[in-house]
Order: sequence, then C-alpha cells, then structure tokens
Amino acid sequence: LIELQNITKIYKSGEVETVALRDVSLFIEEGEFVSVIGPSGSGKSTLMNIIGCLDTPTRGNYFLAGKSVSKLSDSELAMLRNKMIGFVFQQFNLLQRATVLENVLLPQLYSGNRPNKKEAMALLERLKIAGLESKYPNQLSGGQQQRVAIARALINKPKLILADEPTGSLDTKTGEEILKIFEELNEEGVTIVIVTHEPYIARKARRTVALRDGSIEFDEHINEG
Amino acid sequence: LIELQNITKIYKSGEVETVALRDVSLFIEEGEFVSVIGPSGSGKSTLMNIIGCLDTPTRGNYFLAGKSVSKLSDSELAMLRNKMIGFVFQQFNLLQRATVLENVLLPQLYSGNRPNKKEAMALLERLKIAGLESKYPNQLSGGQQQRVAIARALINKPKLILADEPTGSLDTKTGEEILKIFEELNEEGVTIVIVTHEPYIARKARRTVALRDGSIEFDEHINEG
Ligand SMILES: Nc1ncnc2c1ncn2[C@@H]1O[C@H](COP(=O)(O)OP(=O)(O)OP(=O)(O)O)[C@@H](O)[C@H]1O
Ligand SMILES: Nc1ncnc2c1ncn2[C@@H]1O[C@H](COP(=O)(O)OP(=O)(O)OP(=O)(O)O)[C@@H](O)[C@H]1O
Ligand SMILES: [Mg+2]
Ligand SMILES: [Mg+2]
Repeated sequence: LIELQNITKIYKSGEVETVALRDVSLFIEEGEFVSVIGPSGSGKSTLMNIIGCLDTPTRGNYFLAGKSVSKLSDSELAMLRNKMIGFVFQQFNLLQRATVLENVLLPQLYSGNRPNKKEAMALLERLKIAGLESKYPNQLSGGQQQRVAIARALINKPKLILADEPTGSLDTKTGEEILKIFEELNEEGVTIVIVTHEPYIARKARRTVALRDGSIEFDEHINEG
Repeated sequence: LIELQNITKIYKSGEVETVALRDVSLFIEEGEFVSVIGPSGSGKSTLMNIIGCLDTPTRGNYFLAGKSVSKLSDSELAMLRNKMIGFVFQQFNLLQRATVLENVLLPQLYSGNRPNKKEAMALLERLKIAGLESKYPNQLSGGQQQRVAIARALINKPKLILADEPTGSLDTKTGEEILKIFEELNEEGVTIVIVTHEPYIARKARRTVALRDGSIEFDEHINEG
C-alpha cells in the first residue's frame, strides 16, 4: 500500500537547511498495524506528512496504492488523499469557527459525499464525546479536541489511518479506548500507522519503526506467530 | 501560597451550562510538588487557569500569596501573575510571528525586565533546543514547540510553575529530562503544579490531586517520611 523509496526531506529557510528525513525507505502492506517511535525532532511528523500526501519529498519516490504520487496532479492527489486517508494531526488542526459536528463532517464534503450526520454522531458516541456536537473547539478540553480530530479522521471510512500522537492529550484510560478503536478498525482491514511515544501503544502494533535524526534506526516485527 | 476556597466554574454558552469545576477547595504551600491527574474533561486545565489568574471562578475565593485575587485590579493581577507564575500551556500558545528567542523573552518584556538574551540561550541549551532560536514555531516539531513553551515559562525565574501536560508531545526520554529540570527547580524552592496523565510523572510528585467530573476525587501525599 505504502512504498517510500529513498525519501529525503530538506527544509530550507534562507541560508539554513534542516535535513528532516535522510534516505528513508519503507514498505507497508495493506492491513498492517505499524507504530513509529523516536525522539523529539527525529522526523516522525515529517514522515507522516509525506505518507499522507500533505508534503512532497526533496528526493526519492513515493507510491501509494501503486500510484506514483509525484506524477499526480494536485486535484488527483487531493482526491486520492481524501478518499483513502484519515489523518489525525499532532496539533489537531480543527477549524476554530466550525462546530464539532461541522469539523467531523468536513472530509465528507471534500470527498463529494453527502454529509452523513448519523455516522458522525455515532463516531462521537464511540469516542465518548457525544453531547459536544454544537460546541466550538475553543470550548473543549485538550483531550476532547483530540477526539474530535480522531472522529474527523474516521468519517470517510479510510483504508489508511495516519495518527500522529493521537493520545498525547489523553489520560491513559481514554487513550486505551482510542487504541481499541484502532485495533477494531485494523481487524476490519484498515491499515494503521501511529506515531507514539507511549510504550503501551507501540507494543500493541505488530511492527515498530524507530527513527533517529531523520533515518530509520530499526524496523522490527513483533509477535510474529 | 495557593488557597482555593469552594471554587466553582460554570461555562455558559447560550442556553448550555457546563460545570467545569464544582466546589473545589485546595491549599498548596510554597515549595510543594503537586501532580494533578484525572480523565479528559475532568477540569484540570480549568483549575490551572484559575490558579494561574487567567480565568476567574464563578463562585468561591482564591488567595495567591495571601492576596485575594478577585480584589485586585486587572493591572495588579497581570503584574502579580507575570512576576510570580510561569505557565506551560497544554497547547503551547506560542506567538506564530515571533521567533523562538522572541517567544522565550516575551515574559521578560511584560514584567518590565530588560530582556536577558544570555539567560534565554542557556534555557534553550538546557532543554536541548539550542540552535533553534531564530526559527518560527511552524518550523519546529511538536516536541520542540513544547520545549520553547517550557523555556518561556522559566525565563522570569517564577516562584510558581503551572505546567499543563508539559510532556504530552515528548518522547519518554526527553520527558524525563524535563521532569529533572522541574525537580531541580523544586529543590531550589519553586512550587510546581503539573497536570499529567503519565503515571511516571505523577509518581515523582510528592502529592497527587485527582479530579473527576469537576470535583476532587482524592488528594494524597506520597512518600511521606
Ligand atoms: N471555554 C469553554 N466553554 C465551555 N465549556 C468549556 C470551556 N472550556 C472548557 N470547557 C468544558 O469544561 C470541562 C473541563 O474542561 P478542562 O479543559 O478543564 O478539562 P481537562 O481536565 O483539562 O481535560 P483534558 O485532559 O482533555 O485536557 C470540559 O467538559 C470542557 O468541555
Ligand atoms: N516547516 C519546517 N521548516 C523547517 N524545519 C522544520 C519544519 N518542520 C519540521 N522541521 C524540522 O525537521 C525536524 C523533524 O521534525 P518533525 O516534526 O518531523 O519531528 P518529530 O519527530 O515529529 O518530533 P516531535 O516528536 O517533537 O513531534 C526537526 O528538526 C524540525 O525542527
Ligand atoms: Mg511530531
Ligand atoms: Mg486539559
């Protein structure tokens, strides 16, 4: 499903160059459950942004579902991304002027689907934030905002979920409930890639990719058998 | 140092009322190291905002360093807060159009001190983000932004540090380094109140206050003796 070949990402700001990813190759098959770990600044979010077609590599090739991402037009890329990928951002990125319900339904608008309010409400229920649908993000606690971001990532029933520290603002019990939802989706065939610094989450994945200074330090399958 | 008496906080939005804190009383002496835990939405950030004089209670009294906070004028309150308190926000709240260095020095400008660039650089060094001083927040990783927020909270050498999930975006190793800094400051007499959902951090505090649905569920001293 995901094929990154020799991906390098360099951010330039005036004279300063930051190598965020250095010659990273990574193949993830459909249905996998992968955790990505590594120190702060090691390139995890950058990697997720490239996998999620939100950023382009400086060098290297990326094939998503067999398609060469760099060869797609902007609108083709947006459509592929919108139909296939659910993204939970490290800093939520909710629309401040839209209600919780509107935020959750947004990906449906973008993918040209008729907004399904019933499904959105069912997601809020599952994430234990039912009752908050008419509130605005700045009226929510950090963990409630994070769960709105998770609901939004799930509304289009994506084949691939990219979650960047989805439990960073959640207490352990609520974090475990989120993890359970990801495990259930994975059992239904959804591919899950989750950046986390929580060992209990990394352990639940069947494979762990560790980054350090922009390169893959190790890539291990756990629980083989 | 901190004396909350029967604090209730109700958010009103049109017809909807949310009771974020319900009759909370809490006394914290100078030099204490307190962790605040509880499920998402239980009122932890609301409690921190009231202690940090960033929000006013709907009912009840708050005395900070013996002064009745509700009786101070806005400018007296701002001055007290600025001189005494360092606040690490759950979502960082960095100025997007200011560099890392400018963000860290901001509290010094507000407290009328001459900005001490040397001290700011030393803090960045201690937090392992030296070299990033000329970057803007949107050029940093989540954990780097969190450490800028921590540096900013420490620049005025506050007597009270209120840290709302200061390691939420940090890998465990970096999180432990942050905790060590807080422990060192506490040994120098700084009062620390830290909201966390990480058990390893809650255990390092000498006292844990647990919130549930806006009330104090338990308030226990650990390691007495
Ligand atoms: N500005 C606001 N307007 C309306 N309701 C609010 C507002 N801020 C917070 N709330 C509500 O108050 C309650 C407590 O929120 P608070 O942010 O204190 O929780 P928290 O314990 O910090 O949660 P988390 O662990 O998720 O950060 C929540 O139910 C939240 O929805
Ligand atoms: N837009 C940008 N411009 C310049 N440098 C950037 C930009 N975004 C990220 N970086 C740099 O790239 C490196 C990797 O960043 P990234 O956000 O991928 O790290 P991360 O592993 O997600 O860290 P964290 O665990 O703290 O979230 C960091 O050194 C960061 O400062
Ligand atoms: Mg990141
Ligand atoms: Mg909070």
